[in-house]
Amino acid sequence: STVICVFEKNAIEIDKDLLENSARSLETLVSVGMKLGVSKKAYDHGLPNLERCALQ
Amino acid sequence: GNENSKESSSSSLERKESRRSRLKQKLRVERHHLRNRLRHLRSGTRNGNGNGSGSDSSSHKKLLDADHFAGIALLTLIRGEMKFRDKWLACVSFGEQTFRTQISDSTDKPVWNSEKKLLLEKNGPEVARISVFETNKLSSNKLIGYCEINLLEFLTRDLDSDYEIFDLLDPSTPNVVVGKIHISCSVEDPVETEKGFARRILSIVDYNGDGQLSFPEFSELINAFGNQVAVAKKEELFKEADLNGDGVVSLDELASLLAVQQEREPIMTCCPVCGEILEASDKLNNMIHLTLCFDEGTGNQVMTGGFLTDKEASYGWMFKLSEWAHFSSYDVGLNKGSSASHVLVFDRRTKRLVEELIDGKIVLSMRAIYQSKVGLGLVGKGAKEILQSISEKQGRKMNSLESAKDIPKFVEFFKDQINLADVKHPLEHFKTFNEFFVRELKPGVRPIACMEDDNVAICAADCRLTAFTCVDDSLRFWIKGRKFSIQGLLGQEISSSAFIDGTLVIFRLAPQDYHRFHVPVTGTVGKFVSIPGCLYTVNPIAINSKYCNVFTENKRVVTTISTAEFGKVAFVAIGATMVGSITFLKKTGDYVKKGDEFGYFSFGG
Repeated sequence: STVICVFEKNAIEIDKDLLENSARSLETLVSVGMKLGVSKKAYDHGLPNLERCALQ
Repeated sequence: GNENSKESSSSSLERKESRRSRLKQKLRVERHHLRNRLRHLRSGTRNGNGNGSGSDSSSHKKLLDADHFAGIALLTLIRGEMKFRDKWLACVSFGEQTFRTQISDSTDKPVWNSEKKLLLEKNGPEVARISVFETNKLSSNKLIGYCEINLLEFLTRDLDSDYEIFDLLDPSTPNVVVGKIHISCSVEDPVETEKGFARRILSIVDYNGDGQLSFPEFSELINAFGNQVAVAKKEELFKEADLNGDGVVSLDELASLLAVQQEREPIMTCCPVCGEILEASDKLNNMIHLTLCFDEGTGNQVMTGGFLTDKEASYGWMFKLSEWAHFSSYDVGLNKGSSASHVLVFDRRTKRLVEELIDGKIVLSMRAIYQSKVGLGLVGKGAKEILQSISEKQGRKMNSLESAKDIPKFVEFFKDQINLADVKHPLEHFKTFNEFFVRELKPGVRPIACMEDDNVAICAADCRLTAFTCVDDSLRFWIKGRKFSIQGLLGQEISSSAFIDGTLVIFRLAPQDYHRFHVPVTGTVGKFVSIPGCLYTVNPIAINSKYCNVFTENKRVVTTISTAEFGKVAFVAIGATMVGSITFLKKTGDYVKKGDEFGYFSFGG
């Protein structure tokens, strides 16, 4: 089974590591709650306080 | 009466003998014709060294013609001689593709004996690059040496032995020899290739494996190839091969006949594997194309392939086999021992590759089914019903009290991947396997990234994730189904204009994963749209098949979450083989916080 999320164009800045693995056709093992990306609006106005955003 | 019978029997035998003689004669003529071409091809590659010396110079000149650098070359990486002990693998890069061997034992004299058929084309690539990598726990896939071989030169050289030894050069200091590699290369006999190919495709429909084909079996195969040959024509062909008129023919007999027939009037007008249209005027190349495609489609070759670079191929089992997830593992304890092969994904938490167990035979069968038009064609219209049926059956089984006894075995099999400490209830709590399958986790065991900041989206499931900034990227790197589109995925009822060319994130759940999915962004849940469909497997074998459109054909439920930070986010839960039951725990209009439980998948149709 699979879940697919579709974000509107330019709505999200997906984390780089996830995009890089995917571009090599490699899946990344993740858990619920791990960071996926940041809204483009926030990204364009300066990154949120990501120090608090642990991967796990 | 007896006399008449004898006469009749005798004349019948004579007729059959006569037919047999005619057929043999025809085959002899056709073989002669093909062998002449083979000699032509071989002389073109074996003797055309460019010197044009001797009385045969006109022939040499002709042989040098690039037109004759064509056919199937069988390249074998035999063994290496390295300067230290380690585990070794070798890659062959030719044209746009790279293939790799298995990994050798720890030795300084690795033996691979890996074969690969390469397509030689006029005006095509001539130089093959061989790269040898050492691989161990400390130094994974480090390039140690390489050599480049001009296959045209190699095949035109007269060799005393069946193989040639090449120096392996240090990639950083190309003048330094770091080892040697033994390689053989020959041009395959087109007649044998043709017969072998016909034999193999015929064997697909030899369901009982007795080496004989009935007319319905033969007919079904021709239909699967999409050929509109009239029934009468098929019967005619079949009868021609059925020399004793007993209604069945051996694979060899039919293969010979088909090889000849393909020469006269092609039966296959498009490649059954890749769908490419075959030019009627270029029969030899068509056969070569079909053979190579078929080899790739069935994973029949010793070397794995399909990589773009030698570096990628050195990580081939990561890049390719990581796509080979398996539904077989739902059958508890099936994949153990020697039948298990490996699958890798990149673990984001540990930043390491994670190994998963997989049954090699299942992988091959799934490839055969999902990645070839033949496979899907043969499964035919009954596929959807079969998948639905086994999913419903599995659902009933997993909801039975008896199924609870499978839980400990399942946990044991995936003991490295299921953390029972995370599970909310002890194993005894679960009365059926399905209850365990949709197990809840203890609060807090999945921390939510930046919980207080809704600008940060989170992963919606414990899963294998792929993400693409646009649909084009997803089609380039992952989804190969020809009919995939956002509109097709979301269906008619969800307005998709805002999502066209949007960002796509795919969360694929494996059998051992926690099967509840969560809300990735904070917002308000829109309407739920159930889209009926079939239950193809969602594993990458199917996703990577251009013949299978899993995401747009499978049963699914689509909804949206309206957010202040991301606009609308479409959320699609897709059922799959055996796990086709989708349950949502929220309803339209609910305000959800990222990380909230949203629903779960369970066994059923």
